[in-house]
Amino acid sequence: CLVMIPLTKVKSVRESLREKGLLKNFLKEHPYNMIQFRLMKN
Amino acid sequence: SSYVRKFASHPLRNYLDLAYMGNISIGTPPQQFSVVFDTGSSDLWVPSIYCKSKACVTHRSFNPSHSSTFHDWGKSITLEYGSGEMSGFLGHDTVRIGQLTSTDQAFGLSKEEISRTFEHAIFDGILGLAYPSLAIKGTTIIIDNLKKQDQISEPVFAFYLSTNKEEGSVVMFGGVDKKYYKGDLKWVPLSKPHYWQIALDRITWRGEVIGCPRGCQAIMDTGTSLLIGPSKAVAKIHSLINAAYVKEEYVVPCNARKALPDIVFTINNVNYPVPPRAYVQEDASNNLCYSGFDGIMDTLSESDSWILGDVFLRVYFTVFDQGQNRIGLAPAV
Repeated sequence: CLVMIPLTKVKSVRESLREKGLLKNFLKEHPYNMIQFRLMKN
Repeated sequence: SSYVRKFASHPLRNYLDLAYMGNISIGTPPQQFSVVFDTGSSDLWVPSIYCKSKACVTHRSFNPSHSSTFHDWGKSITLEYGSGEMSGFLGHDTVRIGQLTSTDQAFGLSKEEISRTFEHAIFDGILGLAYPSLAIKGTTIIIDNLKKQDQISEPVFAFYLSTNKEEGSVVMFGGVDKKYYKGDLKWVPLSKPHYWQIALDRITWRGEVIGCPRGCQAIMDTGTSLLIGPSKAVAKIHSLINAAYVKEEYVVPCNARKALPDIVFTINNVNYPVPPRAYVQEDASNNLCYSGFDGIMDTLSESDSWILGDVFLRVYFTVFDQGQNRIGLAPAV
């Protein structure tokens, strides 16, 4: 009855932006991550 | 549309750090998607062909007219997240996850994705595995449908998140394969069946309490890559591990990983040490090491809560037992 689904570890958006040198600006433009945003909404 | 569309709003999550994904298919004949299996949300959604946003055109899109089993729900949805917004509509269709088939499964189809984050994401959509109370109202979550349709004997799933290898990670449905963990599973009752939320006793460093001093709550979340906590506690941890704030991130000397101690999370009177090789992450692209901790602004949260993401889940194989509202933890192999 056990069904196994393989998962692939991929580069996160953070790693991808960091590699392209875009992360610093991105974090400045989007100061809140989702967890903060959700707490604000709630 | 002639439908009087009802509006549902549902917050999404921190996409910046998602890192594990798997394949599913939707429709007849099946259309393939890569999704994040996310225990921090409860909805399934993928981009649709009606979406012209940059984030959509760079990902696979669902075409309802190519599926003989698709039905429009007649309901608009908006999914909100930290750096943007996705809007679309609800449909239902056959969803296949490996050998499992969920017929008449509700899912979201995006029509607009206003997000630079999505443009850089490798996955197409999200498959949520938290409780129904977190899902869009009126929909049945995947795990409930799989159980109802006798696809799985028990509403149980478990994650093994591999450490370094791109491959080897797995999510298993309907039971647990013992080859992925050492020793016995330790069961922890949920505080509340909404998120996968448990009580955390304390966090210690060399025997000293550095977080959650009076007990607090923690969410086990495969959709968050880091360990997230109150900013004051995280600032203290960053000070202890000599993390420096560089270009909006906390950088740690890579060689410090050999000298730093474990950080111990005590859950249900059992210690779960997280070693420095887990909470200090090396980025091979620039040979720098980054903190595996991130802080939540205290002003946004009255309670002391933590989110135990992939950093913790790579160290501990985790069983999510929805039938008995509990979580099982054991050291991963």
